[in-house]
Amino acid sequence: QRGALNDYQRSKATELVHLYEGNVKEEMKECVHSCAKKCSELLDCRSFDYNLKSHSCRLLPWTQNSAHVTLQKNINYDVYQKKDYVRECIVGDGTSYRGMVSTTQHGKTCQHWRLKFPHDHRYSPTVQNGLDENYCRNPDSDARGPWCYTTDKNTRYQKCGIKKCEEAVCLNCNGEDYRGSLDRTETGRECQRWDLQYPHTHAFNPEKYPDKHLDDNYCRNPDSSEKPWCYTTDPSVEKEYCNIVKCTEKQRLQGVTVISNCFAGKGEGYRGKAAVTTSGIPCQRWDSQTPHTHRFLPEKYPCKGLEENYCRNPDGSEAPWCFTTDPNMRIAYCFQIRRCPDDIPDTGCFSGNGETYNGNANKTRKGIPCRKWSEMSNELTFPAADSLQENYCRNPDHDSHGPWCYTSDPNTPFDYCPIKPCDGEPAINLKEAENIVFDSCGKRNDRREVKGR
Amino acid sequence: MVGGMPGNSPWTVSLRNRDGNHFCGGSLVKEDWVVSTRQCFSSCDADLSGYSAVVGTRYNKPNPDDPDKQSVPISQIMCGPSDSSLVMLKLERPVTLNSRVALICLPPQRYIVPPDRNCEIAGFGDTRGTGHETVLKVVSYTVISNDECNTYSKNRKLAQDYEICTKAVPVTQGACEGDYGGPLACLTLDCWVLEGIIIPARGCGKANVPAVFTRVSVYVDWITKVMKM
Repeated sequence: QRGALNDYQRSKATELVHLYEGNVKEEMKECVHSCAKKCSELLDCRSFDYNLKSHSCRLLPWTQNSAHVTLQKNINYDVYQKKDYVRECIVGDGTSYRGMVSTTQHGKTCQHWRLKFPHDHRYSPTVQNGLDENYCRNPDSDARGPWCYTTDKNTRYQKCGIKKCEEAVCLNCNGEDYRGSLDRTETGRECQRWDLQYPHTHAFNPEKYPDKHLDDNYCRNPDSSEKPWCYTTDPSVEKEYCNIVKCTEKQRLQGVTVISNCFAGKGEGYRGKAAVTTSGIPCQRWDSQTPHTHRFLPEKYPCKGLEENYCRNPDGSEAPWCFTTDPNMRIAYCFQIRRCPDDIPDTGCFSGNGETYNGNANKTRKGIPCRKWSEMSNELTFPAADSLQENYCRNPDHDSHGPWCYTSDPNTPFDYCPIKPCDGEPAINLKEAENIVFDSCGKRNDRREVKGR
Repeated sequence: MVGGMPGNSPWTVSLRNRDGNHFCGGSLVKEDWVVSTRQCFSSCDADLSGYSAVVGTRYNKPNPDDPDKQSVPISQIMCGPSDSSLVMLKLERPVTLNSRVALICLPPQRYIVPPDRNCEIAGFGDTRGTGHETVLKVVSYTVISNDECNTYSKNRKLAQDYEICTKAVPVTQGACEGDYGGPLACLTLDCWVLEGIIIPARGCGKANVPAVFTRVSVYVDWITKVMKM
């Protein structure tokens, strides 16, 4: 069930530019999976870029780490590079490692593989074995990982100390912010790419959750699980946790302001003592499993402040919440907690309904990138189409709720943008209705009585 | 619903979780669209697979073979404009309208419900021991202007412009957990119109305190835009 694409790391809206490119790039009209397959079959192919407009790719013999090559933003392309060339950690014993580390763990410079001095050896570079330059490699599958002969005549060889992917980036709290490159589960199964729907269909489309960094097939924790996990490429096992080493320094949530007297954003940093729901039901203690059993055990979520029975938001919900002491009411929010002034980034402001807004905001309030207006010609048509540039938030249909845009999330056709009114919230002009006519709605037969079963 | 009586509200939807348990209310505005409140869901991206909308029954726990009950999976959630607390839920397929299932009308854009208009809320939520736990309950209300509503509190504005308010009554009655997202329906020209959406308040149906709802007429353009797109 694994596809060739699993061996590649994607960089969205990017292209690889070689200073002296010449005519090496021939465009092939293929789907992205076929491009990956073709590149994997060629020994001198290290990456390919995919033209999203023409649906074609170019197979490339270099990566971002090669000489004279740079990564450049280009919304028409996605670049796929073989992980072995760009990943800074090793899988297993690192036999497939093709990175560019060229010093040993004790700082000695590696000897070029093509040279036999100062140390004579039996390894000669070939197209297959990847013994390029003086980079650390593991041609003999040494259990200690990649190594090299050193330029110090007194030290024949040394290991390079490149960390395994499960150790290269450590785990803070429950790893919601883990951005490492581990792509194997704790049982060794390979992860399914987040941007694929097979072998397991799922809701975690990377386009829909840009803030969760659902990159390639790397372990992530987008749903506040106990630790990072992934869907597996094994059709019989949907998902599994990944085994990542824990950080040794103090565990704390990244990018969350701890605050006690109000809640900001979604209230993940709320550490106040509110302990009843909005309607006054006392909260259940987090360390108790009655009346409701649950997974949010305080010892498993050390950074989430699950003390006593206080309202908390350990799972990225809309606001602080708790399990209630009412057996019939499992969960309820604590909206009685005052909301702090919000922290929406400054993207300018709009007057009136925002019909004249001309700013550069181009993401929805959920952070989903807007689609270009030009791509949506089949949707509603707007007379004031002149202002519909690029993918900027606009209000061409006089929507009373402000600038909006079509989104790149297939489940959210359009959404509003996080732009504030310039003069504070405008007054809503309510009016008496004239000539109300209703058609086939709001009718009921009030003579019917409730009958017993 | 604290207080109130068993009643008939064919546009009131019971939202059910994966275990089939009722957790919130909603209002049927089109055969395949339900309006509810955002506070009923963990997020605007909530995974609603296994969740369903149930219409056509007045029982909290209808028999599985109840011929009138229609249960349709929820396929999509869309969050409303920032202040609205509204969500629209797309159903996997349209429900069938009949004597037990009906659409509620949407008000004209920015329409003000005249004070003293008779309205009602309906829901399957917590009764706090006031009886009729097993059936849909209805509580009647009278709408008041926001200006009058805000005189009830010296310290803060009870109802914002995008909210609608009903007269305080001297008895304990009103919405509670499980009723949120349900309709405040008002009778206009022989038709019931969705003028408000039940949102959480402090406590349940407190006596002598006005009830505040999201004012639907402020968001009608959004509701129709979502259905159109």
